[in-house]
Amino acid sequence: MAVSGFEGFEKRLELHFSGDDPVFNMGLRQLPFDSLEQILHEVQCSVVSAVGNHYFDAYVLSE
Amino acid sequence: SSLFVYPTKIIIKTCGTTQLLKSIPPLLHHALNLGLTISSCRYTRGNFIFPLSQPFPHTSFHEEVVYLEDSLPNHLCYRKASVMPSNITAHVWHVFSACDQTPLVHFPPSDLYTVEICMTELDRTQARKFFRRPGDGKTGDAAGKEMTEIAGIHKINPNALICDFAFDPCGYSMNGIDGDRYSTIHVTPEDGYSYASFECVGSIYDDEDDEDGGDGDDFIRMLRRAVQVFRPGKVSVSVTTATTASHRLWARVAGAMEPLGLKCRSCMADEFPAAGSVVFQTFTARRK
Repeated sequence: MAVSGFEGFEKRLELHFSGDDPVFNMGLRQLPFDSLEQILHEVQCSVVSAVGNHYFDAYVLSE
Repeated sequence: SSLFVYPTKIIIKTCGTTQLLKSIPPLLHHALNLGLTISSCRYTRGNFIFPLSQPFPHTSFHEEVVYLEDSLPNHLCYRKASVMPSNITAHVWHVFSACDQTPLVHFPPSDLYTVEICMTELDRTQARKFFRRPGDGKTGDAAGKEMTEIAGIHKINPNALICDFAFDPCGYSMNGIDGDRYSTIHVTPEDGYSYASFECVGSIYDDEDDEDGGDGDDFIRMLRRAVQVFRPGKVSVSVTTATTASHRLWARVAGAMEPLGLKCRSCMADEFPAAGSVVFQTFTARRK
């Protein structure tokens, strides 16, 4: 075992929300990209690649 | 690392020395501006290989729980934190969950389950596929696509649209999207602390075992393909579900692993608000 190296084991956070009237059922998907980047800045990572469909958006992050 | 954004759900999964929980305050702030209020929270992680390298608030599970308790609003009043042990010391499962309604009300919809697989001691030949060739001149996207094909990751769920990325000099991440379901793989291939994870969402209505107990089950096929990509020495599988069929799910997981030469070493179940039941199983390769 190395004394130190890159930590592979992930931390995983899942949050659910409720609201009266998410616009066109888009809800959190309306968040501007720079708001997502601002949130990820707190985490110390950033978006490197993205894809989405009718249901959700998926981002690959640095780290 | 990955981020999934649904209309009323967000999932962030990060490795390394990221400070994941620091995302909660700004996330709650932005959601509130959209008229959305948090209704449940689930935080999970395995056992860090290098715990002393973790920054605040991830220096211990206790510290993480204190940070979560302080960051979440009071209306998420049903809370539970637990460490699920195993007889493989490197694989321990940490779970925190909170929700705003009685735990008898299920989140998410009761037919869904989430499978999180953590794999260590990866086969060296397989792990080598996740190193960039020096001076390959490729972008992270192009190199990622190459790794997806060479390693056979594109065969795990042939229906999924894959977004992949290769890091320099090594490491790999991919997200697969298939309708409203995601799957994700992350690889740290360095010898001595090699690690890979696979996570996906399924529904109990998707498929069932063949009557003859064969492997006609898409879920089992997908798990097997994912694990075969890495041929790990040690594996842990966490299945989270609000269904009443959790006992069947963990039996199917064990059934998927056995033919790969992975023997079940431990199995533990617990109940959590918002999450439902969490079953944590560990496996080791018979070759070890």
